[in-house]
Amino acid sequence: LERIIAIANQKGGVGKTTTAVNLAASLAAAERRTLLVDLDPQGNSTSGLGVAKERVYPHIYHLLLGGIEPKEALLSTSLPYLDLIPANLELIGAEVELVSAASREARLKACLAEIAKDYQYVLIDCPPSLGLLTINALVAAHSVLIPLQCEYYALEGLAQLMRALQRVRRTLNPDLGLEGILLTMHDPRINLSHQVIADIRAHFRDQVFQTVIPRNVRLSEAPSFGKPALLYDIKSTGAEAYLRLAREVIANDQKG
Amino acid sequence: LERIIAIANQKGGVGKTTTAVNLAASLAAAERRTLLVDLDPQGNSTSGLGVAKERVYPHIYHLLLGGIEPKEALLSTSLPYLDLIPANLELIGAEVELVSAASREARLKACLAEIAKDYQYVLIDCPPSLGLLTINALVAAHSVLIPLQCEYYALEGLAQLMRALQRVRRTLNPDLGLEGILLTMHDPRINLSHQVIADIRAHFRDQVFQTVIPRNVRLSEAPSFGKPALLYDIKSTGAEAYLRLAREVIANDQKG
Ligand SMILES: Nc1ncnc2c1ncn2[C@@H]1O[C@H](COP(=O)(O)OP(=O)(O)OP(=O)(O)O)[C@@H](O)[C@H]1O
Ligand SMILES: Nc1ncnc2c1ncn2[C@@H]1O[C@H](COP(=O)(O)OP(=O)(O)OP(=O)(O)O)[C@@H](O)[C@H]1O
Ligand SMILES: [Mg+2]
Ligand SMILES: [Mg+2]
Repeated sequence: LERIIAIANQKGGVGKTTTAVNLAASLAAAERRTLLVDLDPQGNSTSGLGVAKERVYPHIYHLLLGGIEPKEALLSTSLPYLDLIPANLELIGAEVELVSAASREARLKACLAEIAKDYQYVLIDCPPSLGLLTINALVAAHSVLIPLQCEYYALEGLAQLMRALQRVRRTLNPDLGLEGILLTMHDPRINLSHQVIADIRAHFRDQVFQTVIPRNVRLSEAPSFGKPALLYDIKSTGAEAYLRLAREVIANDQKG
Repeated sequence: LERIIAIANQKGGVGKTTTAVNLAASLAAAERRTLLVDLDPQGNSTSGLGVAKERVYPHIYHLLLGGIEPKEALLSTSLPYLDLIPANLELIGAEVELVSAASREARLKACLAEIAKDYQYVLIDCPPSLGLLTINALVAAHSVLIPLQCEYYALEGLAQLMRALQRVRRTLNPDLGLEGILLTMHDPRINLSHQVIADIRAHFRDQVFQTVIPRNVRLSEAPSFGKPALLYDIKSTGAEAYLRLAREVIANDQKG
């Protein structure tokens, strides 16, 4: 049975795309059929997998607005078990065009209904906002994975995000679970990082992944080569952390 | 004459808020009357200056939707020459409510017209998107300051941002200038950082500030105390860099 996971946090720059690309690649390396959906007009997941986003057609925008078969938007990647639905700047139009459409929050859910059956994991990379695109992801998803930078402003936004998830559960998707909170860009030399981790683990307990993603320059270099970290430098601490995360996600899934 | 500067970049986590708070504080330290406008529903500039954003009333949302005098939304801060117009989560409503309003892109410009005259600098902290709130800031502003993290995904978004600025100049604000591109979170130990800086300086030449903001943990610790870096640790490399930036902004202004 497919598991659809939205990777969301309205705070910018916390590692949503880095998590989407590298968790997807790590699940594919574990031979789980995986689909990565880029739902951010910035198209960073698309270029992070080496796809020239300016010229790509069709992409997620055309899927959301109707008129193409979902299968037409699928791209294969350099990893056998990983496919991508790309995005580019045209997606900005969807936020405005969908506002007046019928069941505007459930468009993505409808689009993914058929094709998701061909995969074991579907990951959705969200933009840094709680607008209509992110809401579509939260309605389509079985659970949400929250990347959280070990920094003050990121911590501040977490309460706001949790309230938004409650609202989505109440009105649009009662089954929306929490895949987990993922601590990212952890730098062991910085006190603040340790304080944030201690706070979060005390408050959210087992909702926080055991795996913590370290700050690792390889993770920020890999996208400029259009590769996930495990294809760019598999021995790096960043690539290893995301392989560990994939094992943890698979193990949690089997526990049910 | 007042100078209104929008601090904008749709890429998340590049240092917009850190720049808005610390540049505003540094201009105030140089005894320039300064107003910081928080235009991000996350309200990070508001809490970065020590204001409890959940309970603040009125704030920028009430100003944009009409019904209060602009002066009513002003808050003084711990710095004599710095005032703030705060924001909180309610601002998310403005994006939707303004969509059908008359001259929706020019609301902020109209709100600031009178009060801006009491200041020499008005800085506007923008959310990580190119939606209606950021467009309002670009229409109200004389120029835009672009914080740019020395990383690949941030570099990728710059071309998109420049095109968006062209569109705003063509249709809404022909006088929108570029205050400058500010390189942020520079870590001299990382090759990628140096490569991005070299690329940007070669391409944009004197549109790039001489001042480069280093990665400095003091800048990420200060917001948890509700203080700009110059009040938290004035000897830190982060605080010093923003004081240099303020001098550069003032000098550029005098050159005209
Ligand atoms: N663990 C890490 N170590 C070092 N750099 C990282 C790490 N995770 C992410 N980065 C870098 O930090 C920046 C922000 O990460 P990323 O773009 O993945 O965040 P995001 O939440 O997707 O941002 P946005 O809000 O713009 O969508 C990127 O340049 C990325 O390469
Ligand atoms: N020069 C720096 N050195 C170290 N940390 C920094 C620096 N600049 C910003 N930070 C930290 O990096 C994170 C992102 O910065 P900030 O929140 O200012 O970016 P932003 O562009 O305003 O984000 P958003 O897109 O969510 O509005 C914050 O936790 C901040 O404290
Ligand atoms: Mg992203
Ligand atoms: Mg910000």
